[in-house]
Amino acid sequence: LKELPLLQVTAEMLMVSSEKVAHVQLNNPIEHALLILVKSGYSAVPVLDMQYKFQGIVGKNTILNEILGLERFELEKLSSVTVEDVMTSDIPCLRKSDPFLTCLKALMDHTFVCVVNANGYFDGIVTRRAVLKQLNKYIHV
Amino acid sequence: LKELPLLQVTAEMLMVSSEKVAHVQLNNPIEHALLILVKSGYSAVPVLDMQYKFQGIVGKNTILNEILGLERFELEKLSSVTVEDVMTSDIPCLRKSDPFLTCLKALMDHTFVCVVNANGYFDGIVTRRAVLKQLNKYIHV
Ligand SMILES: Nc1ncnc2c1ncn2[C@@H]1O[C@@H]2COP(=O)(O)O[C@H]3[C@@H](O)[C@H](n4cnc5c(N)ncnc54)O[C@@H]3COP(=O)(O)O[C@H]2[C@H]1O
Ligand SMILES: Nc1ncnc2c1ncn2[C@@H]1O[C@@H]2COP(=O)(O)O[C@H]3[C@@H](O)[C@H](n4cnc5c(N)ncnc54)O[C@@H]3COP(=O)(O)O[C@H]2[C@H]1O
Repeated sequence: LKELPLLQVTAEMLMVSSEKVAHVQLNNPIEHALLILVKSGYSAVPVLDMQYKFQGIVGKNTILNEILGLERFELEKLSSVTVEDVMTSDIPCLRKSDPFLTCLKALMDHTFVCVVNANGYFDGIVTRRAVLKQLNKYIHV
Repeated sequence: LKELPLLQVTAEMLMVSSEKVAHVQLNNPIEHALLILVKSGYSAVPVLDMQYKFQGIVGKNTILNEILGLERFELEKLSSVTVEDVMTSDIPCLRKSDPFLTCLKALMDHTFVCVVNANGYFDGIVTRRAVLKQLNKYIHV
C-alpha cells in the first residue's frame, strides 16, 4: 500500500472483509442485536438479509432509544421489536474499486461505510481508522 | 485554516471547545450517564470533576457491560454504580498547541481525544471528523 500513491488506493485495499465483520440479520429481535453490539464492543454493525445482501445498519443508540420509555428502560420491547423495525437503511455504500478520495468523503459523516458489489452482496466495510492509518503513512513518506 | 500548511494546524484550531462538549461528573450514577449518552447520541463523553478537571471517559459499552448479568440486564445497578467506578482513566490527552501530526497519531486508536491545559483543566476535544475534514481540504488544494 505504501508504494502506491495515496489517490490510487482503493476501497478494496482498505476494507475489513465481510467474514471479519460482525453483523445481524433483518429478522433478529433487537435483544439479539444489543447482545452482539455489547459483546463485540462495536457502536453499530451492518444488517444483512438471508442472501447476504446489505440492508442497512443498526447501532446501540437506535436500540436504546427504542426501549427508553418516559420513566424507565422498557426491557420487554427487546424481544418484541426486530432489527428491521429500527434499522437505518438509506446509507451510502462504496464499491471495491472506489478510489481513496471517494472513501474519505463517505467517512466525513459516517464512522464506517459498507462496500457492496453490483448485485448488492456485502463485501466488507471501510473504517475511519483504516483511512487515518493510510493518511499517516502517506504524510510521513 | 485552509491557508496554513496542514502541518502547522494545531489542536486548538481543530477542537470542539469545552462549552460545546457533553460531559458527566465523577460522582454521577451510571443511570445519569446512560441517559446523557442516549439523549446526545454520543458513544462516549469525557468525565470531569467538580473543578472542571479531566478525569477520564465513559461510554455506552462500558455501562451496558456493567449492567449485563448472566441472564438479563440488571437495571438496579444503574442507580447503585457511579461513573467513577466504571470509567476509563489512563487516556492520552493533547495540549492546545500540539501540531496536526500529534492529533492524527492520537486519533488512530481513539474516536476523540481530550485537550487539557498544564493544570489539567478541560479545554475541549479533537474528533476524528475534524481531522478528516481538514485532510479533505488539504488534499484538494
Ligand atoms: N475490538 C476493537 N479492537 C480495536 N479497536 C477497536 C475495537 N472496537 C473499536 N475499536 C476502536 O474504536 C473505534 C470506534 O469503534 P466503534 O465501535 O464506535 O465504531 C466502529 C464499528 O461501529 C464499526 N466496525 C469496525 N470494525 C468492525 C467489525 N469488525 N465488525 C463490525 N463493525 C465494525 O466501524 C466503526 C469504526 O471503526 P474504526 O476501526 O474506524 O474505529 C474503532 C477503533 O479505532
Ligand atoms: N449529534 C451529531 N451531529 C452530527 N454528527 C454526529 C452527531 N453525533 C455523532 N455524529 C457523527 O458520528 C460520529 C461518531 O459519533 P460517536 O458518538 O460514536 O463518537 C463521538 C463522541 O463520542 C465524541 N463527541 C463528538 N462530539 C462531541 C460533543 N459535542 N460532546 C461530547 N462528545 C462528543 O467524539 C466521538 C467522535 O466524534 P466525531 O465528530 O469524530 O464523529 C461523529 C460524527 O461524525
